[in-house]
Amino acid sequence: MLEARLVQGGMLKKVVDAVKDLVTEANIDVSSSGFQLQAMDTSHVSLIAMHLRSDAFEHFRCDRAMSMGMSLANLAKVLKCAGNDDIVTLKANDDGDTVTFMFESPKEDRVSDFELKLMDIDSEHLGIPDTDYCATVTMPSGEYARICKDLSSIGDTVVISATKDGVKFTTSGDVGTANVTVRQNTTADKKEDQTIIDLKEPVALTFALRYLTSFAKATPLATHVTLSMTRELPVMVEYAIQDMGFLRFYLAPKIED
Amino acid sequence: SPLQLRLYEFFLNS
Repeated sequence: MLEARLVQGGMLKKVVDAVKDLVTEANIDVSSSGFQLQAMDTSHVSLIAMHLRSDAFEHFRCDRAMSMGMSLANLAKVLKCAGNDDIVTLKANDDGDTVTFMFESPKEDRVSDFELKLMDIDSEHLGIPDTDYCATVTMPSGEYARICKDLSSIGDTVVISATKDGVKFTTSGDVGTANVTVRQNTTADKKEDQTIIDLKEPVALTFALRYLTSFAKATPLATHVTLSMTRELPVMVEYAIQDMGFLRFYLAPKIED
Repeated sequence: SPLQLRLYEFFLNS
């Protein structure tokens, strides 16, 4: 038996909207630690790892760990019917083939419920090793989204290089070339505008811009995004889900042929 | 253009 009541139901909508274009179907694993999702895009180039901790829920009961396979497009359709401020409660039986979503308006004057069919999904689970990253940059999520959008209009591939001078995003295409450098800024008046760069060693990696741009769909989730890079390893792009968990994207780099 | 690597080249199936 699963029962999970999330006061900030809007958070669930934002998570699903952020990932549904990258992954069409996924298993949501539920256990006493909360909700977890790990899924790769069909080309096996990028990976989503989400964790919503059980203590994020006002009420959380999970008698037995279970895996709920869902079409994320269908899940998004259901969650679209929830108000942004609604309280969302999920209920599922241990061996059932459906999950029920109940939406309650904050004023408790409207209650709706939607039953979503579950599906069997064969999913591969990848072990992601703990990594000491050479460079981590925590920047405003809107700034990250803007850089991805701006550079996508110029080229397909971006080189992200972190040095003591800052983090530089470089692309080129038929139009010409583009560089955006982000520097540390810990003195901004508003905390939302601050950028923090933690550099242990310089690192430069090349990535497909369309994936990095897709990750930016998580922008409404958090004021900041953290990019973590190490030589010859996938970049990790992380959005905190307040103090309730995280949504991480991993993207394999490109190398010179 | 550069070669796109896959995640399997970094992360192991678990």
